Amino acid sequence: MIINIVNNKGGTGKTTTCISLGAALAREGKRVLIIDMDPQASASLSLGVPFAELAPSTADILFDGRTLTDTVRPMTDSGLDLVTAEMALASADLMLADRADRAQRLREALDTVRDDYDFILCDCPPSMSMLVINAMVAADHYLIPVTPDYLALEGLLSLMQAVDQARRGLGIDCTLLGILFTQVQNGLNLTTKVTGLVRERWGKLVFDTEIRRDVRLAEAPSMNRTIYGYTPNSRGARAYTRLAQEVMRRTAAA
Amino acid sequence: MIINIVNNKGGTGKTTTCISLGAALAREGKRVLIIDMDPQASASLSLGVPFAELAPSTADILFDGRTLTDTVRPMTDSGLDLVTAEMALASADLMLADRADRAQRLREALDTVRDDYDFILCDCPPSMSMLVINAMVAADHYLIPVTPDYLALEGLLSLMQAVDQARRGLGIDCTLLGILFTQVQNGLNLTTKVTGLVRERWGKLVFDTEIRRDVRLAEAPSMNRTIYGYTPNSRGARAYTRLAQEVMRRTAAA
Ligand SMILES: Nc1ncnc2c1ncn2[C@@H]1O[C@H](COP(=O)(O)OP(=O)(O)OP(=O)(O)O)[C@@H](O)[C@H]1O
Ligand SMILES: Nc1ncnc2c1ncn2[C@@H]1O[C@H](COP(=O)(O)OP(=O)(O)OP(=O)(O)O)[C@@H](O)[C@H]1O
Ligand SMILES: [Mg+2]
Ligand SMILES: [Mg+2]
Repeated sequence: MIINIVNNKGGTGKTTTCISLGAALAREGKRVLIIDMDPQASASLSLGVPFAELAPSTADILFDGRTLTDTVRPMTDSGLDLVTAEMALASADLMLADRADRAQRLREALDTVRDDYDFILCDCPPSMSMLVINAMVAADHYLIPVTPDYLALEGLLSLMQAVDQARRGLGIDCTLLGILFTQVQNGLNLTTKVTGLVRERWGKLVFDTEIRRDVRLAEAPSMNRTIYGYTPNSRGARAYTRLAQEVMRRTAAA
Repeated sequence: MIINIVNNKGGTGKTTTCISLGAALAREGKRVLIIDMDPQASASLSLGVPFAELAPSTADILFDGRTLTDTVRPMTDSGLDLVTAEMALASADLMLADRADRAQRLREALDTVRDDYDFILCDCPPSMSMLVINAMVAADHYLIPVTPDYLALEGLLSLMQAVDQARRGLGIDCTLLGILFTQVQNGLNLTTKVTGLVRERWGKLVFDTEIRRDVRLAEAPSMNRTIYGYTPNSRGARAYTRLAQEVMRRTAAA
């Protein structure tokens, strides 16, 4: 089950969701692999990989055909396996431009380990680049974390449109697993208005679970821990546990 | 005075800073032009331009040589002039690839209106694309809004490195006007630690003004207002007024 965590808008909680959801699924006994597709390597860094040790990474897999099994690292503290990213990924559009299989690179690599994991989660950068296209082509499902601010609705509409265009152009067949509200600040008129409009428009596609703002989620990476290795009883930890349960129900049904 | 608002990390308050700083400078009697360089057009949308009315935009200027004076719109409510962005900008790297002057397109356009404005502020997308390179080549200064989270220090180091590389490769000569802490949540150990490390490393390059989290800054765009047209006495409004004063001092000295 390959799930792409995607939103071309910046700072919507993609990395936090990828790591926390992954860790929550691992705590339920699932075998989980995290694929870091962001040149900024936020997921890798927040799991404690030193900046100087990010190689080898998804860049080696996508550009040089390095095998996934040669690149994956067990991050025993978190119960997650990880393939790191690094800054070299930023040249993906250039590096892959001449290859006929440029959109399939990640899919081919993940096919070699699909049966070894229950969940493979890809963390995407805030863009619609060849990196994100590779992740969309490789995935069975995609999940959109969105902060319910004034641009959430517009952003979702244009993201869905971009995915549909890519779908037709590139034979992407991953389905939308769900829209997840992140960094929710309760008690705001704006929040209530936006979540209301989004739920009205997308109905059951929106997860019941909403991730409220919890400073513990921002602090955990600075301790190189997932939320469960830091404050497992915090509101943020419990919210992602509920999300994991929702994800398991939805993928079991899928 | 052309100032580029840049950070390749998502959601660090670039658009909020571009609009609010611009509006604060306008309130001080300055003539201000906002250039939206983000395909997601957040700055344009938050100033009340309907999604369907984003054309003509910076895309027409960069790709088709449309003049700036033909594209600029007075946004009388806010006291700002605006050149909108639109989704077509996302193909900039492709569209400009064959032009020898691909990095100079914005500079050439802004040269035609430089004397008509005291401040021209460019809002950048979260990337290091040809759009951002155009903005860096065009600018006299750049300002980096950064949220003091666990990745702030790493992000600043790699951003500065990327700018230096581009500087040598492309003859960029804009100087760093300052680093601005945004979305600061007080009372957090993490915040104190990160702001301390950044100030220790970059000293006077870090603005004294820090923009604390203020829900009014998130709400104003949903009312199609700048913070000054919405809640001019809010903490967020007063913080950006202080920033404007710091920016005026620094640019007067520059
Ligand atoms: N629910 C939450 N409560 C508090 N802080 C959060 C929450 N979710 C995310 N954050 C913090 O907000 C910042 C941005 O989140 P994150 O990095 O997950 O977003 P992103 O979508 O991956 O960003 P980018 O687009 O740059 O990849 C981080 O500092 C993170 O720790
Ligand atoms: N000081 C603040 N207090 C509260 N909310 C804020 C503050 N600054 C920004 N925001 C909100 O946080 C969200 C992200 O901010 P903004 O859009 O300015 O970031 P950005 O860096 O331009 O993002 P992107 O990288 O996607 O362009 C917006 O909803 C904005 O209204
Ligand atoms: Mg991220
Ligand atoms: Mg922005």
